[in-house]
Amino acid sequence: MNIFRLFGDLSHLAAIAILLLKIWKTRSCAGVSGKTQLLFAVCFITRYIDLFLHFVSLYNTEKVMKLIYISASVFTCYLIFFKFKATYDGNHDSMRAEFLIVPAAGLACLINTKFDAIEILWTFSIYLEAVAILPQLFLISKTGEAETITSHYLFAQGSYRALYILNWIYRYHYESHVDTIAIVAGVVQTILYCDFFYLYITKVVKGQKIVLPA
Amino acid sequence: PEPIPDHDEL
Repeated sequence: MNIFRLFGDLSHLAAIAILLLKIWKTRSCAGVSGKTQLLFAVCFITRYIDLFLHFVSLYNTEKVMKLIYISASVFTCYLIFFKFKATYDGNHDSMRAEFLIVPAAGLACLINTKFDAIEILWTFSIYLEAVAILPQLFLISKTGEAETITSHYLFAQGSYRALYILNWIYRYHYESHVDTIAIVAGVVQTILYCDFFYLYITKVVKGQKIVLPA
Repeated sequence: PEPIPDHDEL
């Protein structure tokens, strides 16, 4: 474990917590893409499938973190699609999730480390995570704005994988550890946040709200 | 068979 990966995981946890708090406190999921949250839940379930296959006692923080990610993302989807369904902005959350899932699944079958069920599921979850934020960014571009709390969520979510890139550089240099698929997908994922990062740093940090030219 | 890479990250 290194500092970049630690802060990456903490940033990821923070993102999940910020979103849950936003929805729970405001009792509304306006401005939140339900599809992105569904895609994240699929990512966690397919990536941590080993938890279900051979359940081992929660002997380390990693298992606990995996369970937290899965349960928090499923609970977030429950809040969006059931409890606060009336506030879900379905009209603007209109990016076709199939256009993300099918290519990720296809690519996972073509480019993977080993043609093995668990490995392909892991690869699929990595590819899907790289593009899972697109419905959320699409929704913001459609509505033309993002609540400040949603911007903080996106910043934390984007920072998590950016910090993981630093972690991969660190591990390559000190442990000569390379996981090419995760690295390439992680770089693509972080690039997708670039324009949002620019808006966040130039606006939200100064207390302004993100309003996109509609 | 070659070992399946252990993806030891979350």
